[in-house]
Amino acid sequence: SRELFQRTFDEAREHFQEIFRMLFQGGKADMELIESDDPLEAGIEIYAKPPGKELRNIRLLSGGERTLTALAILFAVFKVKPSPFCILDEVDAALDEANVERFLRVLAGFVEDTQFLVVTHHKRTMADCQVLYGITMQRKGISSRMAVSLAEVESGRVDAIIDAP
Amino acid sequence: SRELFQRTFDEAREHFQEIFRMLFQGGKADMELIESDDPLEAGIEIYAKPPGKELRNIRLLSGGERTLTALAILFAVFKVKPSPFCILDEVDAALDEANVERFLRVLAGFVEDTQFLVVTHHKRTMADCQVLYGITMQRKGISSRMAVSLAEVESGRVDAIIDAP
Amino acid sequence: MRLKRLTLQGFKSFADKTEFLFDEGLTGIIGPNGCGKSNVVDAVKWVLGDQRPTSLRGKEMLDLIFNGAEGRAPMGCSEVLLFLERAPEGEADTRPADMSVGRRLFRSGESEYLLNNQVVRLKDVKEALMDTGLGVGAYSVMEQGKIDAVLSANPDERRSIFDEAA
Amino acid sequence: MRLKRLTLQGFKSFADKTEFLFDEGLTGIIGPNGCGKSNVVDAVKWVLGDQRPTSLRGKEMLDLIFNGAEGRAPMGCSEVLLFLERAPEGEADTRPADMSVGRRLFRSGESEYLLNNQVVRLKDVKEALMDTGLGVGAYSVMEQGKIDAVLSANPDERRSIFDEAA
Ligand SMILES: Nc1ncnc2c1ncn2[C@@H]1O[C@H](COP(=O)(O)OP(=O)(O)OP(=O)(O)O)[C@@H](O)[C@H]1O
Ligand SMILES: Nc1ncnc2c1ncn2[C@@H]1O[C@H](COP(=O)(O)OP(=O)(O)OP(=O)(O)O)[C@@H](O)[C@H]1O
Ligand SMILES: [Mg+2]
Ligand SMILES: [Mg+2]
Repeated sequence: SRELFQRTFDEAREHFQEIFRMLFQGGKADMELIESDDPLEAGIEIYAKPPGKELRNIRLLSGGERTLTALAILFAVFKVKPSPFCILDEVDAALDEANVERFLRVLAGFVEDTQFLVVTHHKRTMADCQVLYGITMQRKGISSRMAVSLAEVESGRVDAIIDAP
Repeated sequence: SRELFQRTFDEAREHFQEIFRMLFQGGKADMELIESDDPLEAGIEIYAKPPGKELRNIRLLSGGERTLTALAILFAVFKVKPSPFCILDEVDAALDEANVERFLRVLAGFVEDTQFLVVTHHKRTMADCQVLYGITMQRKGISSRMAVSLAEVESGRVDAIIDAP
Repeated sequence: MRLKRLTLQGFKSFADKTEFLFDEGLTGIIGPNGCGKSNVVDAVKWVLGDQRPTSLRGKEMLDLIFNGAEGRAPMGCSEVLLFLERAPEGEADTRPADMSVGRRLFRSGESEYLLNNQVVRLKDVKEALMDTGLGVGAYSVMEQGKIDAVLSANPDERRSIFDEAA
Repeated sequence: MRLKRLTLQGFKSFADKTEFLFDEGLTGIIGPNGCGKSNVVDAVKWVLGDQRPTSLRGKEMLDLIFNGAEGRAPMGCSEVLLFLERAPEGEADTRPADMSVGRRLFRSGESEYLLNNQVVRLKDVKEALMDTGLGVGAYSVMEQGKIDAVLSANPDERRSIFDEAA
């Protein structure tokens, strides 16, 4: 129904503004629901202004800034109707170390009510996991699993496993 | 002309098979030019079989395997008519350490005749650059450049620069 | 409701029976390119009812069955089981907390759906999952390489992300 | 032919004049998210003749001029200069080895094209670049987030990658 969509949108918009500020440590973002008979105009417009920068077309954002903005939208919608379970497959791929840190801080806010399955190549993300499973193909073409401790990851003793098939 | 396209294709195909094997340390790949009146059928079909794995639809390849396969195609075409100059913007983003290493080895084969401008977040890629420029926004929203030595990157003394705005 | 355990056997690159235990908070999956991490993600989507082979990166459903590796023949069946613990719905709820759903696909193309180890109809599994809040579209997957799509999509396409939550 | 130096002034986030020296082999550009690395890539594409704002991630050409930051007003002009060294084309070639091309865009929408510091027509710059092997499409750019496209494209779309090399 149109009313339900509007309520969902308004709630998501509020979360988006807040999550964006957390991910960027400042700045300002918004989303606008544009009703129009022209299908090229109608839809959801996104505005994103990283801290210290002017508001520009989102196409001008950098790769990492786009990832953070997209994550802010996806988590904002998630927060409207949180599920008990959520899967993240290498969502931190385009982020530098500092932004991975901010992303993890936002993620920590969801962990109380939601279990996360997180696939990652970032050591900082691995450090925040309660349990780590290393997947390997010791026999070519056949996947198997081994439990891996963070200490092993950080000491580089599993580099051969996490980085080289 | 059709003949020129066919010759270009045949030459690229040969390079593709070889570069794929270098990037995957084995395995087998091919590309096929399918002529057809049916526009859904006509075009270039790609086959990729990583070492130790069976040949499957390329959609089943992993994110990193897709990147390597795509790079093999792009470099194969490049090799048919190499330019004096080539720009790579974070092409190593989806690759683990071992694959970055293999990618750099292939890149080394092109360096004699081509200058490369390489944007990267991978320390292993930085290690192969003759010169490194760090870009920062010390004044918010304004980019500036500083020369950075690999020793500084590896010692972590520029982490604040390369990783945090 | 919380997930407890996932097992895969014959699902994509997981030829042999492999088990994952879920924790509170973040359960991490790591490993080199092509080792099978996203295949684990596909397994969870599949056992929770995803019917579209394209959403599991395949061309057809049979792509989901382990189809061989050097020195290992293709298998005849793909099976994924998911064990979870329900939250009680009030004092009157005397059902056991533990529950499991499962799914099998055979080379013949036939499918089997399991609920607490019994073969049932697909709709029985769907109803049980809906009760626990894990119906299709009720859990989120943020996919490798697809995050940017919400920005690169045109304004009209973006609505669908909100539709699911509405 | 080899590239020697690139300067940006007023181009996207590079408000102040910034210079990059190119080396043999690999010249690396590093830095945190959003600091301006891909903007340097856009600058090279632009000075070598790229006319499409979308290919430079903008909506219109004016998006290329530095348009302000905290405590810094928008600028009136964007300028990128590229200095290169030509390879002699045989003993009869007595032209100087050093050559430069440049491009300016003003807020009015007017463009200026430079060849060896002289304002010339766009076609003069294009011809000079073609001679050195740097005409449009003659150099390669493998773009951030766009590598996968050659695989996700349908078979017919893939042809265009070969057309450029043919
Ligand atoms: N039916 C199947 N039988 C056997 N192997 C399969 C099957 N389907 C897919 N695979 C293999 O699974 C591999 C892909 O695994 P997956 O996508 O999980 O990798 P990944 O760990 O996510 O890697 P990345 O870090 O690169 O994303 C491919 O090499 C593919 O050949
Ligand atoms: N005309 C302009 N004036 C000022 N700043 C601009 C202009 N156009 C783009 N920018 C800014 O440039 C930034 C993007 O820079 P760029 O894409 O080069 O980042 P990057 O270093 O490649 O980052 P990443 O590692 O995330 O890809 C954006 O924050 C954008 O606001
Ligand atoms: Mg993956
Ligand atoms: Mg970039």
